[in-house]
Amino acid sequence: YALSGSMWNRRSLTWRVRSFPRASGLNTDTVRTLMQYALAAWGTVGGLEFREVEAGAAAEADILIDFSRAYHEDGYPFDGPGGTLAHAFFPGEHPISGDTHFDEEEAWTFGEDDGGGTDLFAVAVHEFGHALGLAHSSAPNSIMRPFYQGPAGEPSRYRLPPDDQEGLQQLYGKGPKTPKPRPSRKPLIPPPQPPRQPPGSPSEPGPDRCVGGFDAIANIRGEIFFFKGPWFWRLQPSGQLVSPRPAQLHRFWEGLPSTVQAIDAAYARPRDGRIMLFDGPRVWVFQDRQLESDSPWPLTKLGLPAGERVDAVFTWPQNGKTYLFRGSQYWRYDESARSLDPGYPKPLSLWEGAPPAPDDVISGNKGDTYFFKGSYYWRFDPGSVVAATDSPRPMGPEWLDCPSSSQDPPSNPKPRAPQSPGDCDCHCNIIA
Amino acid sequence: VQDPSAQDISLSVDWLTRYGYLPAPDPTQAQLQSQVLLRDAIQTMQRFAGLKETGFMDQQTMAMMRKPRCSLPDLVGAAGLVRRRRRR
Repeated sequence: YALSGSMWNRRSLTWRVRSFPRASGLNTDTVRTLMQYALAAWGTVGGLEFREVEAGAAAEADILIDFSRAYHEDGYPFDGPGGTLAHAFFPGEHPISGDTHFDEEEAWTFGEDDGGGTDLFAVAVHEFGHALGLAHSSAPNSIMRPFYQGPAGEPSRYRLPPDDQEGLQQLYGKGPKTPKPRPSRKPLIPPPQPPRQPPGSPSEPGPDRCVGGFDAIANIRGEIFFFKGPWFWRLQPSGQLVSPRPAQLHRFWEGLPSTVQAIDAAYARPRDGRIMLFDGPRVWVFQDRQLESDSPWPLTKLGLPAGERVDAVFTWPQNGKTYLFRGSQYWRYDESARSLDPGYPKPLSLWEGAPPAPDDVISGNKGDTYFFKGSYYWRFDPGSVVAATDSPRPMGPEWLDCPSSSQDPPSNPKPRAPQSPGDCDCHCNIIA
Repeated sequence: VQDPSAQDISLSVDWLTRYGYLPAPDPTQAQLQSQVLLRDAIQTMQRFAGLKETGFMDQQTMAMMRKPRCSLPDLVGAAGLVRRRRRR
């Protein structure tokens, strides 16, 4: 987090919405309620109290909220739809301190998914961070990142990311242990939605990414793809999910037959960037999103024994070779010779600390290697074949923008043993 | 890296200045940005935005500059520091 250098010297602040967006579909009650929830997100963390005041009150509100367009007499003109969305003034004694301005010409929305407009609640939480004294943060999951990151979710359940909580608490200390009462307004009801689309449309509800257990995970051109059944999520290099909702496999990977309902493993081939999706004994090869005409290939084309399949695949940047994992063993594939290296398979235990039969393995953008299994991940430093001491860790909070579970052990948790005894290679160590 | 157009460079200098990565123009003197200063500013912006630090106006960087965002600068302190130094 980053601090602006100013803060309020009191813990009880007043606010008022002076002007409302005329063009958006949000009514004044919805706008006020969203503002109240956005302020409450900060208030709960820092023990601050926010009170809405009426127009004409004895003293003007500390945080005066306006929806303005173009030049609006503060030196920060708005620029119409897109571009700049909003701004707020840091705390202080000037009349404009704490005031928060939204570009009226944005398509402000609430309760809609990406693409339908700009989520007013998400932007309001960000701007109120400024109004309370925080500057922009470069932390990947921070609400104080300067770029719009999509909807922030259900306002009544919203919790600030840890980076922002720490920033506010640096200024105002921690709130009381007993949470302050939540906003007293009636529950928000999102504005009417368009009629439901037929089954098979992108809006069909998908699985919960936060429970883990992915079929495949791959680093494709710097973005991490998480595959689960006929769905996948994309994590941008900035650490931001493209959307919290999964995309449908067959709407993205053009030419993939509908009979393929899950991917076992995936990787981007280093020599030409082709994307390889493993499905049982076959590999589907894509150039960008289009299926190559000569695919699928049998896995035997890579040199694997007939009838074999793989749990995980990744290319290690240290040697440019591709590793294929199955159960408690792995093969090494030489991309330039287009054949398996001799002497393989080798036991997976050579990757010290790695889980057996991983869901998948990737090389991160900074050269670390990550093994995933269930809802945990194991990190290996660049070039190392020994798991980092803090492994395994729960993957949801760090990879998928999921809340930390109270069941997550504080460090070095021991994931449960495989459900069926036959799956276990019976090495007795901390992770097996 | 494909060479960005003159318009892209102009827009990016404007963007980098507006959000605190380049010093604000001084109305009392003409200003010529050095290539090194511009590259440093782009690299700082890329680090802040979580992009690969190339120091060039690559496609990802330009795409990030076109994303909707908050109007406030990212590096208030750094820009202020540069201004103070010039005044002295």
